[in-house]
Amino acid sequence: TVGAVAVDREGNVACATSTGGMLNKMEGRVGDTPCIGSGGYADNQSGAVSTTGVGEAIMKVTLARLILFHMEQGQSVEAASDLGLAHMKSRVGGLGGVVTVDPQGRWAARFNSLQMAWAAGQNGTLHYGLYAGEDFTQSM
Amino acid sequence: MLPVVVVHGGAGHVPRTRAEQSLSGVCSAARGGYAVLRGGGSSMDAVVEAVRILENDPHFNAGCGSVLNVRGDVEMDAIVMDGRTLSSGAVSAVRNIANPVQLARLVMDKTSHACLTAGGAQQFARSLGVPEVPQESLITEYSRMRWKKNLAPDANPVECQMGKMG
Repeated sequence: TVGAVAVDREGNVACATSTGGMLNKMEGRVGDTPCIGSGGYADNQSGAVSTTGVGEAIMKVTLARLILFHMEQGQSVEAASDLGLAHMKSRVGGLGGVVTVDPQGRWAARFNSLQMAWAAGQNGTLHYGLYAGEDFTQSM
Repeated sequence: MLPVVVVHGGAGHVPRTRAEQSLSGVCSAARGGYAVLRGGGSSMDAVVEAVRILENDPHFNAGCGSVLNVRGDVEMDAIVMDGRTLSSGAVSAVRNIANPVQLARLVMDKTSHACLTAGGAQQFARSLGVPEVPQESLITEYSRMRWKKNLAPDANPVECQMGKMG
């Protein structure tokens, strides 16, 4: 799965997610990606999220919308992302990852799987990482 | 407020041999999306461009490089959503399309529907002149190898794809 979230100069947020799905899936199986609130969600009043992971688990907790709900309750992008992923793991045993932004341009890339390749561009700097805790930077 | 684009590949297990290409791919996509923002483009333009770049990169499970279903075919899903209006568009189980994210955006821009699936999505793509590509052009040696490996009766495709917890 791949995805992106962004905030533009006007403070508008958007998300996009795309996937080939699960390995050796049944023909006709559709996962979380095309489902609003699961594979992604974007609302200028809270932020935008794109998700990846076990689709059936993500759908059961509507992960993208859940994270934005936590942000609406005052949580930061990082805390809301972690709360959503932790809820998914404890409730349905699913692993996954997300990228999240709020309309002010604060962002997070969080996951509870072993790895997730991610990158972010802001203010002329490229941030990127693969394992939890990594945040390498270089000038763009 | 500073414009920003954040991109991701799949959560799960990235083999050591593919780690460098995966990082290089997400960095290219972030650069592509950020260039759109720097040029005055909208956040929607930026996320579609970033995901288009990742779909064209064979190291990711989307577009070219998608995993195969049990029959050895590619079936892809995509979504876009615009935070200004809550407009969204999605496609599911589409085949023979190089960039499903662009088709999802067309669903958002050109129809009143939220999601088109399988043959209907294909017909919609045709009606708008979206080029079809051969299935083979979306399949990599790596995805075929993983498909074969997981045809064994005792295979665990979810564990193979997701790996361990972080």
